[in-house]
Amino acid sequence: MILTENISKLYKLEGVEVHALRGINMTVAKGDFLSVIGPSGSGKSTLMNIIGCLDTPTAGCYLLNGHEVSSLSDNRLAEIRNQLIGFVFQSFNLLPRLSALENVELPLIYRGMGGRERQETALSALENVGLGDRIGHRPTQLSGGQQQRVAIARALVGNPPLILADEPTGNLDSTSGKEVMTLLQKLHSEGKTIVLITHDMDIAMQSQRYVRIHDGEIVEEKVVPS
Amino acid sequence: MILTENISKLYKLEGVEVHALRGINMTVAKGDFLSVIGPSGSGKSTLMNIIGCLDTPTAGCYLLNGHEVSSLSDNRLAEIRNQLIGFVFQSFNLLPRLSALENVELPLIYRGMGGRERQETALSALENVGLGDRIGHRPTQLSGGQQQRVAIARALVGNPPLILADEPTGNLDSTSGKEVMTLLQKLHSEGKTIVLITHDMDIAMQSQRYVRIHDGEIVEEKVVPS
Ligand SMILES: Nc1ncnc2c1ncn2[C@@H]1O[C@H](COP(=O)(O)OP(=O)(O)OP(=O)(O)O)[C@@H](O)[C@H]1O
Ligand SMILES: Nc1ncnc2c1ncn2[C@@H]1O[C@H](COP(=O)(O)OP(=O)(O)OP(=O)(O)O)[C@@H](O)[C@H]1O
Ligand SMILES: [Mg+2]
Ligand SMILES: [Mg+2]
Repeated sequence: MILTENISKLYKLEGVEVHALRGINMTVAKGDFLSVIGPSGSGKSTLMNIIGCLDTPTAGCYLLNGHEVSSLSDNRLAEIRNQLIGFVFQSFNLLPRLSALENVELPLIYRGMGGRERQETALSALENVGLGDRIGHRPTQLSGGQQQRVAIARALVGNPPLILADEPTGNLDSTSGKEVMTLLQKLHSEGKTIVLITHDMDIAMQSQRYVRIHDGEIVEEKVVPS
Repeated sequence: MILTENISKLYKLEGVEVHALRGINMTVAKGDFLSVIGPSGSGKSTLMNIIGCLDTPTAGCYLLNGHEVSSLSDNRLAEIRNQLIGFVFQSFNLLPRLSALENVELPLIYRGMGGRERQETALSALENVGLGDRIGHRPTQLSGGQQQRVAIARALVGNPPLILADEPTGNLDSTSGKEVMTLLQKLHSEGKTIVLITHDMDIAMQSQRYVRIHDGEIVEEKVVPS
């Protein structure tokens, strides 16, 4: 489903060059559950943004379901993102003026789902992350972990085949974190493909396999013993 | 140093009432290192904001160094915050148009520190969290864990006697997280008072004692065995 060939990302800031990614070769088959681990600043989110078609590499090529992504128009990319990918961002990216329910409804609006079905589907997604009693709250009226769970509900509500989750349990206590992992494992058993960034080795051990990134390069790949 | 008596916080949203805090009684002596643990949504950040003089309780009273905080003017409160408290926010709250260095210089500007000394002090604070090579980057040009470390450097740069840290290691890999805890323990051994919110029991075990919050109430208090 995902194939990256020699992906590099270079940032240039007033004379300083940051090689955020250097020649990443990565394959994710349909139905895989892969974790990406590595130190702070090693390039995990940068890699995720490229895989999620939110950013373009400086070099190398990225095939998503066989399509060479760099050859697609912006409209086609946005369409692919909406249909194929559910994204949990490291800093949530919720819309501050919308309620939790309205934030979760957004992906369904893009898919043209009608009002009533949309509200029920969004409500059910919020209940699945334990926030059925917070649907009217806006992001500033929610705790950090609650905002994170709204972001998770929004990523999953459209039932996307590919889920990209950047640190989805960073702000959660161990019980809420377990509930999120149980939810992801259930989706995996239903055939979804999941790529998860995490700092937590306990979390990585609940996926199928992991790659370790260091200074923009993949330095290790391991299958998680079942 | 901190004494709360029966602190309560009630949010009212269109007919729904959220009792975020219910009768919190808490004492923190000068030089203590206390952790606050509890599930997502239990009231930890709300408590921290009240202790940090950023929010007012709906009921109850809060004494900081013997002053009844609710009787102080806004100016006096801001003055106290700048002189006494270093705050690491759960969502960092960095100024997006300032560089990492400029963000860390802010508390020193409020203290009237001159330009040259200010830059050197801020640079040293950033080096202490491993970001000496990122000082010119703006928040959007930093990774999640790097933004968190800038927030930590900013909280510590003015050498405040009271440090309030809300999930300071949530976005950090275990090595960067250890470096931050080593830094906090060094400050504690120098006489600083530290209150730390964390979901991570490993982190709480590195402080002196912890209180557990559940649904807005303190349900457990324990000294960490040395
Ligand atoms: N827009 C940008 N301009 C310049 N440098 C950038 C930019 N965005 C990211 N970087 C740098 O690229 C490197 C990789 O960043 P990235 O966000 O991918 O790290 P990460 O592995 O997700 O880290 P964390 O675990 O802290 O979230 C970092 O060193 C960061 O400073
Ligand atoms: N402005 C607000 N209006 C209404 N309810 C609020 C507001 N701010 C917070 N809350 C509610 O108060 C409760 C406590 O929030 P708080 O942010 O203190 O939790 P927390 O323990 O820090 O959680 P986390 O571990 O997820 O960060 C939550 O249930 C939240 O929904
Ligand atoms: Mg990241
Ligand atoms: Mg919080």
